[in-house]
Amino acid sequence: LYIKKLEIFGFKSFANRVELELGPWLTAIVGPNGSGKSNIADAIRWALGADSARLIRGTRMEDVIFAGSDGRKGLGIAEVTVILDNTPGRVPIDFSEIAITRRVYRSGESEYFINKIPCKLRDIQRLLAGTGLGRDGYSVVEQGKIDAILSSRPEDRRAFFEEAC
Amino acid sequence: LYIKKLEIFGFKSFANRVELELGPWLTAIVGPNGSGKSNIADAIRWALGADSARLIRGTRMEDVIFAGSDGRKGLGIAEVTVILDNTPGRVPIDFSEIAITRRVYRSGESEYFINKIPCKLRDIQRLLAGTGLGRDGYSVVEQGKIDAILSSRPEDRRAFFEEAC
Amino acid sequence: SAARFRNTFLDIRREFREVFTRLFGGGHADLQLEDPANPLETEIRIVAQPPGKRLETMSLLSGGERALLAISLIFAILKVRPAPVAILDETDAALDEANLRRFAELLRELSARSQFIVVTHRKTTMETAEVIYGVTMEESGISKVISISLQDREAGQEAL
Amino acid sequence: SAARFRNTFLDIRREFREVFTRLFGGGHADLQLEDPANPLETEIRIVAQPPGKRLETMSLLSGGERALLAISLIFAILKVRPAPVAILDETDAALDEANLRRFAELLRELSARSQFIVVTHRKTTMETAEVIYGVTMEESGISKVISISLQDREAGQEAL
Ligand SMILES: Nc1ncnc2c1ncn2[C@@H]1O[C@H](COP(=O)(O)OP(=O)(O)OP(=O)(O)O)[C@@H](O)[C@H]1O
Ligand SMILES: Nc1ncnc2c1ncn2[C@@H]1O[C@H](COP(=O)(O)OP(=O)(O)OP(=O)(O)O)[C@@H](O)[C@H]1O
Ligand SMILES: [Mg+2]
Ligand SMILES: [Mg+2]
Repeated sequence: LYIKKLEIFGFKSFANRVELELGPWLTAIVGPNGSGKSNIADAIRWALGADSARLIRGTRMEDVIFAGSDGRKGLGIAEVTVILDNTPGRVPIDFSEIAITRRVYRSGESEYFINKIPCKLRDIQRLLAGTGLGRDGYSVVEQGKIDAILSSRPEDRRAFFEEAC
Repeated sequence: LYIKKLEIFGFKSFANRVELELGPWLTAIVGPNGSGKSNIADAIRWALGADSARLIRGTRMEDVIFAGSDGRKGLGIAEVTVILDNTPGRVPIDFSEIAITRRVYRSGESEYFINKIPCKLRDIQRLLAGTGLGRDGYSVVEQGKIDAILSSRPEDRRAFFEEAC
Repeated sequence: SAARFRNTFLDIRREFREVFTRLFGGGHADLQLEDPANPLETEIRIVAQPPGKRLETMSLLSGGERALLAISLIFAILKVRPAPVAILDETDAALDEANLRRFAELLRELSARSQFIVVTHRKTTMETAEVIYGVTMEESGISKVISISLQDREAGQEAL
Repeated sequence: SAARFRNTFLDIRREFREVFTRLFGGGHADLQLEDPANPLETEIRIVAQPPGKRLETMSLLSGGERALLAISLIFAILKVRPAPVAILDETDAALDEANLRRFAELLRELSARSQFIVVTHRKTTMETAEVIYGVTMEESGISKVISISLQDREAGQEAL
């Protein structure tokens, strides 16, 4: 079970549509400060059901929509699609390829799709429950947060371990 | 006003006596992880009157004494001497060179010297008051603490500015 | 259940001790339940001794040692419970060249069982990857992504 | 006094705007008193717009942008109130090559008025220094310091 492809459009600094084919083993993302690398990590977590804007450095959910720059007006929609390779069938639906799409509008309204079929956020969360996807825990280390793993309060550290049990 | 020379003996990982002649402009300290670079920064701040062990990553003041390693027993004393070039006379005593020494024993007892004359910690703090030495504020950025400067609470940020006024 | 937590904890502890010694090129570490009789509630303590040093309070470890210790714990849990996707954002920033090389080697091994997406500025980590994407902002404030090959990456190193 | 704080604040603000644009190679920033009528009590707000981007909430800035913004503030205060000694410990860790070069240049200028002691892993910062000390641990757990010259430093780079 892994992410085959990532499509990002209107999400944070991705005013132009971008497609990445990820390797099943190790993909490195490189580039200058502020170019959008962490934004790609945010896009993945957001599409897989991160339910708080704070989780991806925003304040409100609409913060993830491209807000404009020197050269371009802001956009009205942010959309990310994660295409999963489900060949071993770890996600319990009968598809070897699963496309999960999340979209948010300026109005704050959200839309969700599994293989282009409209659904709710909780449907995505339920689909992924038990696969280890969509739960940050020990599988996501945010920029600058590596030290916090050690200094976290006892309850947080427990939560970390319990995620693995 | 600058540090001409630094002598470290028994402080943290400096079980062997070490002397560094610092440049008046820019001195770089380099080396592998855990070799002792940040410990040198700690030594300077400690000798110039840092009054809390927490300020230099310790829990109790005796934490700064070399505690032993695979190949060497622990020591009983930590001592750091900072030699200041006071040619413009910014420190208000009639010496063009000022040696400030701080020592701590396993017992927790401390000793302080200005040009080899015993004194108290507050004598060092008073001597340096107004020079900008011995006050961390905006002139010390600890490892991993650069981001905290931005996210500090309003009161901390004010304190930062007030240090400069 | 308490038994299941305890079993997983012991597996993670076993891996952690091994991974630590491997990443640090020596030394010892341990995970301990503050109160073994109460596994579901008690605190989990981390003990670490880098090679050649004596047992450390974690606060006295260097920045790089702390980063590598945290990585050891994450990698140990990933060995016991391989997540389908693991995302590491500049996790290797504080490591010196020697620690970085050991980190990259173990990362490569772990990527056989979990897909890793790693944001990095470090050449060694880049060279371990099978796929590299470069992100830039040619047009003001707009991200652009280009795929980078092994030859490009050595040339591109300068620009990064 | 309120007047003196206000004057120093305005000096720092003027320098901060200049230093930011210089370190970022463009863009704008500002420092604002939440309530200008109450300078001694009010909050100080930081506003930043990296080159080509629109005005940002600080939390949306990247890791490297935040680091450079913090450095801009520190350097601005050091320009207005040069401390005799400034200590920076791996402050350049998150900067890409372009930002690093601008940082190192300004660091060199500031070191004419304050003594800087900088712990670094970055080659560009090392090359800016007049004196370099290498710290190692040959004997278990015991630090040793050697002075490094410009030729050594290029050879030594590999080892670091
Ligand atoms: N909603 C948005 N609209 C437009 N731009 C945005 C939005 N949200 C974030 N950004 C921009 O994205 C940039 C941050 O990108 P990101 O955090 O991915 O950088 P990075 O490549 O990880 O850099 P670093 O190496 O410094 O960590 C910021 O400059 C910010 O202006
Ligand atoms: N009292 C002490 N006795 C012996 N060793 C000590 C003592 N206090 C700290 N140390 C050792 O000093 C080392 C940390 O040194 P320091 O923080 O200076 O490393 P560093 O060179 O800055 O590394 P990094 O690049 O990872 O930040 C630790 O490994 C710790 O074991
Ligand atoms: Mg980033
Ligand atoms: Mg350090």
